[in-house]
Amino acid sequence: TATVLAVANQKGGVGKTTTAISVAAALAESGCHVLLVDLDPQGNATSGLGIRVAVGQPTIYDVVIGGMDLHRVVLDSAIAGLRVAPGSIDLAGAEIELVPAVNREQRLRRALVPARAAHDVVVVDCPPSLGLLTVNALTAADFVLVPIQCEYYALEGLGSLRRNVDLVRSQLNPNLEVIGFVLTMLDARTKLSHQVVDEVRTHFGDLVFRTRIPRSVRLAEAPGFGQPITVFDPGSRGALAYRRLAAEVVERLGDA
Amino acid sequence: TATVLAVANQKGGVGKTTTAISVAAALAESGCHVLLVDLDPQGNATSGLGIRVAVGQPTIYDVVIGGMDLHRVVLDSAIAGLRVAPGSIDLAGAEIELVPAVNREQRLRRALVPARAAHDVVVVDCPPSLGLLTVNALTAADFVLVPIQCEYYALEGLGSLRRNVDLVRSQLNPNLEVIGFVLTMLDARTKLSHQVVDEVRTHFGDLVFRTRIPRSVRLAEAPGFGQPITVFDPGSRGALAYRRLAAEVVERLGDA
Ligand SMILES: Nc1ncnc2c1ncn2[C@@H]1O[C@H](COP(=O)(O)OP(=O)(O)OP(=O)(O)O)[C@@H](O)[C@H]1O
Ligand SMILES: Nc1ncnc2c1ncn2[C@@H]1O[C@H](COP(=O)(O)OP(=O)(O)OP(=O)(O)O)[C@@H](O)[C@H]1O
Ligand SMILES: [Mg+2]
Ligand SMILES: [Mg+2]
Repeated sequence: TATVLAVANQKGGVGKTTTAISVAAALAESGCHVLLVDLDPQGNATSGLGIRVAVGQPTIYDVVIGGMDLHRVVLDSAIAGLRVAPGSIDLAGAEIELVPAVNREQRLRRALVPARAAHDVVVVDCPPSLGLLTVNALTAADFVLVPIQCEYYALEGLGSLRRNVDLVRSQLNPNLEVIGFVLTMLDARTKLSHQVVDEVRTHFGDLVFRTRIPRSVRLAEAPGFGQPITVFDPGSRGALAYRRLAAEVVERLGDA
Repeated sequence: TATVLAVANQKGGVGKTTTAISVAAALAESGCHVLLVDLDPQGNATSGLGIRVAVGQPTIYDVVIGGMDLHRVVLDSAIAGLRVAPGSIDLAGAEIELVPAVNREQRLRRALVPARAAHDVVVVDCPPSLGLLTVNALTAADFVLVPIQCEYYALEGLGSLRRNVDLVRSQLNPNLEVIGFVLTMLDARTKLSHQVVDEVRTHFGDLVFRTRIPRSVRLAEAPGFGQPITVFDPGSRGALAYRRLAAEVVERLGDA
């Protein structure tokens, strides 16, 4: 059955969506059947793949809050082997609506049960917070992949992220493991980037993926064309780096 | 009495904290008495000014959730004229704890009443979400300053941000106005940046500040030294841009 991979970090703008889309696309390219779940109210993983959600069209919101079957919202993307459960701005209210709900942390986990049989990998893009949406993703996941931007503030939040992962593992999902930390937006010309790389490797050792994602404007341009980097510019440094990262993820899943 | 300025955008990593710290520091440098309120659970505005909160030390969490008097948490920063109401990771729970609370949207507004008499400007740094913490900031504010990163995803969320501002104005705070949109991390070498600049100016016209903040590694390095850019590298492009922005903010406040 499928592996569920949450891409999470409460720090904003560190490359969660870019990593979720790029890894999902690279895995699909290598022959996997992949489902990308967009759990962020901003819906960037959905629009980054060129998918527009019409008013009234069911989304992951209807699944998590309304109990709708997942297969009723899943869409094909333009990439063979990659399907999407689109996000929507309605999710912004979900954090509050989930508070009094029954089984509020397990909603996504239950909804993904049928998806596990139909796919090899499910990738969940999380919003920049440690609220109930991210808790749902961590409860549903087998592994969590943590993008870390090569900048100072990126180091600050890692302590509370790990505490939250430990909390979810002890209370809600005993199987949850950190599959690794991936350094993103690495600008090899700056001292700052190298300082952050050194610090992250000191803290997390082998948990840090060997692959590092360079800062590259092509990665920032791709979402404007509704394409993952592997399609938008297949030979670019960003595409090569994310294919290597996807291969490392598969390697680690095999070891698990 | 003081003007309260919320710095908000639910998109992550667009420069909210950097803008809040830099504008607050530039205003203090020009002689204003400024209070910076860190409403983000990540506490970046607090650490970006070199302030470490000890375990058990009261923070803005105790004010918003516990009803503590604001003056009991306010600290001096290293910058003359700039004081800080520090944030803390406890705020991560505040989104959920506020849901059933009485007057849950007005908590910060009420807490800031005494601060309005003691300062010229109060700047509130918001987390990357449209939850109850940001709603508290918008309810307490006279104006909202919106940083927009010069990248594709930054354009997507502006519609829902404006809807939320309109919602808060109609339901909770009739005086709330958007003081302006400031373009951040502008890399003049990329086509993407110029496309975003054009698009934002088409949408928002004169609401867009003339000052644009360039992408500059000195701005990313400053928080590692616990200093605002105006102190860390007073002659840098980032410091000059933020001083100009602060002057434009004052100009617009005068017109209001
Ligand atoms: N390696 C990279 N090089 C250059 N730009 C990048 C890179 N990775 C991501 N970006 C750009 O940086 C911005 C932030 O990335 P992204 O939106 O993926 O982060 P996020 O963590 O998902 O943000 P949020 O916290 O808002 O969900 C986007 O505009 C994206 O296109
Ligand atoms: N003009 C700039 N040039 C280069 N780097 C910048 C600039 N402005 C901010 N940064 C860096 O970019 C990152 C994101 O900025 P910042 O943390 O201020 O954004 P934010 O909107 O507050 O993020 P969050 O959504 O997590 O609160 C930080 O590492 C910061 O140091
Ligand atoms: Mg994202
Ligand atoms: Mg911030």
